Amino acid sequence: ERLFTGDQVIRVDAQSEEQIKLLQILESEEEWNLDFWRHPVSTELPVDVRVPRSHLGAVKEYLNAHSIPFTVMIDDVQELLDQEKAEMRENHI
Amino acid sequence: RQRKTGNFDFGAYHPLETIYSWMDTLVAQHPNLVTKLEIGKSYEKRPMYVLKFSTGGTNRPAIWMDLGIHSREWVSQATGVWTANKIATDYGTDASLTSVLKTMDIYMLIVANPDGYVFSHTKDRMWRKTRSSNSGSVCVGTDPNRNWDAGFGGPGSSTYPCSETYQGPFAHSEIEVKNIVNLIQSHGNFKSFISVHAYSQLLMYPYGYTCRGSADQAELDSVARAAVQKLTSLYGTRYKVGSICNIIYQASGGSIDWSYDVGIKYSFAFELRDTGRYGFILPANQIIPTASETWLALKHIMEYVRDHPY
Repeated sequence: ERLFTGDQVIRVDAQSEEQIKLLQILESEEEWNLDFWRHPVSTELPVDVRVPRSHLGAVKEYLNAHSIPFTVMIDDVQELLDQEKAEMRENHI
Repeated sequence: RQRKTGNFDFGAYHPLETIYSWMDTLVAQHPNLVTKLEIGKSYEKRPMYVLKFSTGGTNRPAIWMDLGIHSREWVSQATGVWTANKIATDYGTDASLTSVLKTMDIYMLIVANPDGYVFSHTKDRMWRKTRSSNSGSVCVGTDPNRNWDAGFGGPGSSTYPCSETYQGPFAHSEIEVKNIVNLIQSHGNFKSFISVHAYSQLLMYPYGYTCRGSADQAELDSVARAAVQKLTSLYGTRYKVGSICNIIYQASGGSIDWSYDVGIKYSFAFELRDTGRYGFILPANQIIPTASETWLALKHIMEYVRDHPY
């Protein structure tokens, strides 16, 4: 089973079309294995992206370098999945 | 195993076999209203079951609902289970629903991507696509919502098999999609096509493959806005309304573009609630509130379709 320990989901609030374009460049970086849950489309909608732990530093650095505001929506994805699984197990019992 | 829907926990996530077993219980409890149809098998040979709600007649005008085409969006399948039970238990007491079912049938595909759903329970919680193999690539799966014959291969879908939005080798290449297409086309009398996803709090209508407005854009927009008003009235959850292309992005090969282009005017796509904290890993305690608010919008659409035959 695939684990997501240390992965984070960050919510980005792009402030301009230029920042949307910078996020679309990020989205096109295949090797970073970013999983966009909500894609960069407009400044009216947030962008949510799951970032593997191994690329967290680089992604945050990229966003900070371009002054693109973001918050951490899910601090550790695996922790949340473990809770979900425990709840399902309990319900099943 | 849940023996009776009486003690089935609608506020929890369930594996595929539990959902399928529950379907049999629902049918057994409402034999004059609910039947279970197998519309075909998935790539990995799992049955695809549609619940048909009908009070008689033959080939009546019908409403289609599919949920969970993107397998990891578990609140959508869970919303389907709750909604199916709601229809079965409210028929006969809810005057409006009863009148919809007097003249129309409802077809509901609760788990539109069973292989992906099982895989997201057992191997990879983030899995979204089908599980078909892609010749010439180590990457598996096609995005079943880019595989429809509607602007297929256009902007917003990928030709790269490892992409989450991989369109597939050709339109309707995915058996999961083909099974739905075959049912819709052989029935020939669907009047509404509703596809439920999670998350973003959006109610959308065609088109996705082009930002050109559809012929019925004004009507679809007003139906959707009224439906969202009903949804918001329960817990204040705010939705945005618009065409797929205008409200999110150009996305080719989508299901409701296909249904609209084959003549099913009242085609809509839901993106369910987003609490801003969990994305699609929505805690189970949000299932029933999400399904309850969504139901108000669904009912509005069904009533409108009933009152506007075409």
